[in-house]
Amino acid sequence: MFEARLTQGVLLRKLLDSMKDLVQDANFDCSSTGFALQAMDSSHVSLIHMQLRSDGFDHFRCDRNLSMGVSLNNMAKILKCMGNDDVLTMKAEDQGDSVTFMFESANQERISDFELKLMDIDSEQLGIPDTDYSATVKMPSAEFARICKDLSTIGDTVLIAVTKDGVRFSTTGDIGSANVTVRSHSNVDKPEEQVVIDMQEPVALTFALRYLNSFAKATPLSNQVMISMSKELPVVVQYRIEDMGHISYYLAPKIED
Amino acid sequence: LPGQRGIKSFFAKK
Repeated sequence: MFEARLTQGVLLRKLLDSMKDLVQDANFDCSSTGFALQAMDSSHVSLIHMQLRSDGFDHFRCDRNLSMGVSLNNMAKILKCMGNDDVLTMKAEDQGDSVTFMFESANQERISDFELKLMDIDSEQLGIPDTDYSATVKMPSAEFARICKDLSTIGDTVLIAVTKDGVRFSTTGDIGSANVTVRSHSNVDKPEEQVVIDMQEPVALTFALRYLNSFAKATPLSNQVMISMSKELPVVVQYRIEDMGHISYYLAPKIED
Repeated sequence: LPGQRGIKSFFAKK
């Protein structure tokens, strides 16, 4: 039996919205540790890893490890039927072929349940090692989303260059070029607006903007995004979900033509 | 995508 209750049900909807454009079908892994998913996009260019710890739920029960294969698009459609302030409960039997989503309105006046059929999905699990990155930038997630969107009007790729003073995002295209530099600054009153650069050595890597724009769909999950880079390694774009876990995206840098 | 490496080559299979 798997049962998980989340007062802020809307969190799961935001998570689905941040994954469904990249991944069609995937397995949610339920264990006593929590609720997790690892999946590559269909072209195997990027990897998503999301994790919600069991202690972040209001109630969490998982008697046996369970892998729930779902169409993310269909699960997102169901979660769209949940009210913004609804409490969400997920339930699945150990040997069952479906998962039930129950939505309770805050005043308990409306209770609905939606059942989603599960699918058998063959998924390849990759081991993600802990890495010390050359540079890690923490910045407002909305700022990162805006930069990726704005630069997409000019080019297809972005060069992200980190120095101790700031992080520069650059692109070029047929119509011209663009640069946006974000400088590190702290704000005691508004920590969500600060830019923190933790740099061991300068690093500059090029990435496909199309993927970064997909990652930025996670912006509603967190005020801040953490971008970690090392030479010739995939970038990690991580959104922390307060008191619960994170969603992290991995993307390999482009090699110069 | 030209010049784009896949992600699998960076991580070991579990």
